[in-house]
Amino acid sequence: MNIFRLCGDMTHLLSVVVLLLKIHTIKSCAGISLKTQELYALVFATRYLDIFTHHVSLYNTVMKIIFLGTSFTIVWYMRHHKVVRQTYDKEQDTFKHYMLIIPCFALALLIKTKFTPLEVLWTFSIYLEAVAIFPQLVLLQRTKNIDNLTGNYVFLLGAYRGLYLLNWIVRYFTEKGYRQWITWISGIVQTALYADFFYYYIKCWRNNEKLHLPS
Amino acid sequence: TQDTKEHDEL
Repeated sequence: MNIFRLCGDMTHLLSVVVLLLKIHTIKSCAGISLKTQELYALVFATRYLDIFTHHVSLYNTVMKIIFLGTSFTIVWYMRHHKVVRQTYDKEQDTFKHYMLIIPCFALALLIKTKFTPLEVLWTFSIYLEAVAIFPQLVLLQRTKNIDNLTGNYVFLLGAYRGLYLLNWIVRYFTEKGYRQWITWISGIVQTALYADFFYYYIKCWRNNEKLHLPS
Repeated sequence: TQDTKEHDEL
């Protein structure tokens, strides 16, 4: 495991910590898209089906359990917690799950490495992760006052994807015969979705302004 | 295209 992969995973973990901090400590999920969080829960549920059958390392297994547990915890908080659920911007978070889930599943049936249930679901999770941030980005654009924790959460998620790109470059040059086209192309698409957000995040940060996205 | 690695990333 190279440094970029480790930093990518840690950034991903940190993004979850930031989100849980907002939800658990401040008891608010304002500006957070439940649609995106539900899609992430589905991503992890379909990707980590191999958790007990396919052992890579203790590190991988522990991280899988953390991402599964936290993603479902976040969804539970936003849907059912007495205080937190009242801060959810339901009227603004209008993106339809099926508009992302159905095309991703169709694509997973068409383009995959092996036609087995586990492999198709794994591929589906890769495609779905690439676009799962979409409802969140739409919600950010509709939010007038984006708070720091929400802005930092999305920034950390984007940074995690960027670091994974660097990890793949390192692996390509250091591991013989290493290639994973499905993951690479999805990862590039996923990172590209953050480009616009990054531009405004850095611009506002440099000008010492509060983060706002043009609508 | 054939991917060559087992799924060892998160």
